Amino acid sequence: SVTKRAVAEVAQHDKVPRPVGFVPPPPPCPGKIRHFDI
Amino acid sequence: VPAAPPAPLGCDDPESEAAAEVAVNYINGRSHHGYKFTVNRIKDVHVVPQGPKNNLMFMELDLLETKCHILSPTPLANCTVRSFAEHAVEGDCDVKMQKVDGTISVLASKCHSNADSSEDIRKVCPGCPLLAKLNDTEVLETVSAALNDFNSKTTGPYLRLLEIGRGQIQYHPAHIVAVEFAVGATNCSAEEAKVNVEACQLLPEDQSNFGFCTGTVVKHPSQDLKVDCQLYGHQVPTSDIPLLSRVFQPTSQDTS
Repeated sequence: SVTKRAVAEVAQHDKVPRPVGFVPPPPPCPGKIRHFDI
Repeated sequence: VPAAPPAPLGCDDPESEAAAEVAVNYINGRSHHGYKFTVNRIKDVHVVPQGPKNNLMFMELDLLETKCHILSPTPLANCTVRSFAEHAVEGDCDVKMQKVDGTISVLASKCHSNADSSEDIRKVCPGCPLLAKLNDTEVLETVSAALNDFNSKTTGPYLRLLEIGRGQIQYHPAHIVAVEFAVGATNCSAEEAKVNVEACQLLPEDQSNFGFCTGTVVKHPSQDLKVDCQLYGHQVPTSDIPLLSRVFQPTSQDTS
């Protein structure tokens, strides 16, 4: 018989483990400041 | 399975930087007054696919004023950015572009510029000179005195004022007025101008010779005037807008 696990439990188990030191990529925008910010 | 949508374009991606360069060259090429602007930051970019190898790009750019007048032949890459302490001016532009087969072209742009607030400058640099209005009496007097002084001493052509680019006034520790203005060579020598200045007209487009002057008057304690003018030499207009008309036409903020 198929038992449906609670979402939290699934989410907990299926959450992709982040490697140690994982740094999320910078947001795509706004970009870098080339001179200075007014 | 339908192909996954392309990853959103990042503001610092090479494709965005290339598009920003096309945009800022377009904006400077159609500007009628003041100074060249350079990209300070790509604030936002959106790509809307139109078909195979055909995308619309919507970009929001933060620009900063450089010290190169719009008529200067100096390449933008060699133009110094006006520093914060020199009362920087920033531009904010929304640009619509199209990229077809890898070639980017500008369809429309809408820009506005504004000087940094005097309060911000004061906070960082209490004694720095602040931008004055271009029709400020002291600015007008200083431009007139500086141009007359230069024309009275030059061995070259008599120069006429094209436009005032900037005026700054400081009061401490001395009362100093600093101005920058664009000039054009006329068909007179300075000597001829002394006889009949009305006859001295700007050279026609095919011989035009524009230049740029900086002038400083120390009003107090001593009345000391310094002026320097550099002529660019004749330039063949690069964009489809004749150089002279670029300065004399009313400022247009939008292009399309």
